[in-house]
Amino acid sequence: MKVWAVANQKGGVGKTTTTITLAGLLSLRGYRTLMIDMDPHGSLTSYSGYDPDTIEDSVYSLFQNPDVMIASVIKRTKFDQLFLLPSSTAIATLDRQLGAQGGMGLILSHMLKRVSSRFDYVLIDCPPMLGVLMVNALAACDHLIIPVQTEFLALKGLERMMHTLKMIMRSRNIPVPYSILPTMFDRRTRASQQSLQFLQERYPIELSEAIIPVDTQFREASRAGMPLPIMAPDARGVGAYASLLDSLLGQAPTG
Amino acid sequence: MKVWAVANQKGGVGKTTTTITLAGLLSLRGYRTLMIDMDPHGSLTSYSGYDPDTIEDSVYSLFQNPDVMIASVIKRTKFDQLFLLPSSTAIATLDRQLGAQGGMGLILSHMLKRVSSRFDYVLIDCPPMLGVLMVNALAACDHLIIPVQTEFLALKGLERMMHTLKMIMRSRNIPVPYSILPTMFDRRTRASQQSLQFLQERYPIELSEAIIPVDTQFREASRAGMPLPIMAPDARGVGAYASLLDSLLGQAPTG
Ligand SMILES: Nc1ncnc2c1ncn2[C@@H]1O[C@H](COP(=O)(O)OP(=O)(O)OP(=O)(O)O)[C@@H](O)[C@H]1O
Ligand SMILES: Nc1ncnc2c1ncn2[C@@H]1O[C@H](COP(=O)(O)OP(=O)(O)OP(=O)(O)O)[C@@H](O)[C@H]1O
Ligand SMILES: [Mg+2]
Ligand SMILES: [Mg+2]
Repeated sequence: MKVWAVANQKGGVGKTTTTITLAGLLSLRGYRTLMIDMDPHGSLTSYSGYDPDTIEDSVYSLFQNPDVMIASVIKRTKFDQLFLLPSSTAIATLDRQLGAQGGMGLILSHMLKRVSSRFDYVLIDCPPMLGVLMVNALAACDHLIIPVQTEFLALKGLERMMHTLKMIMRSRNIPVPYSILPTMFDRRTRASQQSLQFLQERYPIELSEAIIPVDTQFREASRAGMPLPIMAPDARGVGAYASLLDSLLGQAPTG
Repeated sequence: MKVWAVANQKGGVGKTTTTITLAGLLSLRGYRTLMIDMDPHGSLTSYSGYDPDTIEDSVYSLFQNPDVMIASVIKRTKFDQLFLLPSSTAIATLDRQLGAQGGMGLILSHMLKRVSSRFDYVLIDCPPMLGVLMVNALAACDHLIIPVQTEFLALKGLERMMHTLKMIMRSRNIPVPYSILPTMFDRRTRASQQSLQFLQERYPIELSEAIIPVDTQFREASRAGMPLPIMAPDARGVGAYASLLDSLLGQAPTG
């Protein structure tokens, strides 16, 4: 089983879209795939047709009582081979409850060991802020994907994310391999092109070869509650995520 | 002097873009305009050519020592009649420092009284989270603008913002008048149209008549560090914000 986290402290950069699209592609290729929603806003949970404001069993129950059977909290989605560990808005209180206690960074990775024979891939959608939820996701993952919008203001946010990552890595013995994923690239605007050029010069090794273009069909997909690869397999955005997946699968042998 | 705050807990919805574009329009019309950056990420500060990671005097100095001369912290921008009270990344620590103390919600509104004869309009760009910075902005403003992307996932975020607003309003005697501003509307996608329809039915009174369209020139403007009304006065996005400003000026007589 391989665990991939999708994180960036900046909001609105394409974290949830990256999670649901990669998960959709993996499930179409026959891999048993689990999505985990660690965001108190619960975008991934809403996207899958559940309500994070009223849901009973969620990631929150697992943090409250780690002995709860994780299997009882995992939900089916409408799609084959695709499962969800939902979020609830209650997880927003976890920082205040757990923040000061030590050793709370490994709850998720211990839980995931219990399902390692049931899934091939796990994808974690992170909240747009640093806290106990993101720390748990970074501690549990084998590979980290950092989506970055190809525009000026987002580049500054990326530097801050890299700074945070280095801080967290210091407290983990093994470093987390990561890829930086340019998203919402609009080849018509100079701003997008110059931002991409900046990323290529600044992060030549970590930058993914795949570049995700602007594609209005992503919004249609979120309205329809379907991963775009299932709703419109020939969409521009799907092709770019498929080549990202190919390079991630090539880099990370299934374990 | 009138104070307008721009806020939404969801990230990436167009808060900074709304602040800089309205401020640009006001300064072009000859109004003395102050922008305040209350976001630890400092997008507005970077947009104006300053560095929130290294800047010395900022909103942070005012919260640390309210007797500091606010006039000494206000910076010029390259544009006539347009001034900036910059942010610094240090303001991210204010929640931990001030959060538990009472009475910290009125620091900004007391400060602004000291400059009320120098400016006609003040525009506050808020961070994408609830905390002492947003509470200060909501307590200081005469009118609140809530940008919402016209897409499915953002609608859920809006409900949460409205919930927060009602909570904060209860602790303030006078309610804050507010407008909900649809942003990044893309008339080519059904998702955008359906989201707009949902907003029109759900918030018929608070929804602004102006609808901000998707316009790639906003990214060019942030790369160039210029408000779009100054860089490209005929851009589609500028026209929409100008009609928003007309209705806000009609609603809120200058005081
Ligand atoms: N490549 C793309 N082209 C066009 N729109 C996109 C693309 N990727 C994402 N979007 C849209 O951008 C918006 C933000 O995306 P998303 O919700 O995935 O970001 P996020 O980083 O998860 O946000 P948050 O920080 O709020 O969790 C959504 O409306 C989504 O449909
Ligand atoms: N009407 C629009 N059309 C196209 N792009 C837009 C529009 N408004 C904003 N943008 C772009 O969307 C991105 C996010 O906008 P902005 O930074 O203003 O959002 P924000 O709510 O301030 O984000 P944050 O929560 O990070 O502070 C920016 O790249 C901006 O250029
Ligand atoms: Mg998200
Ligand atoms: Mg902003």
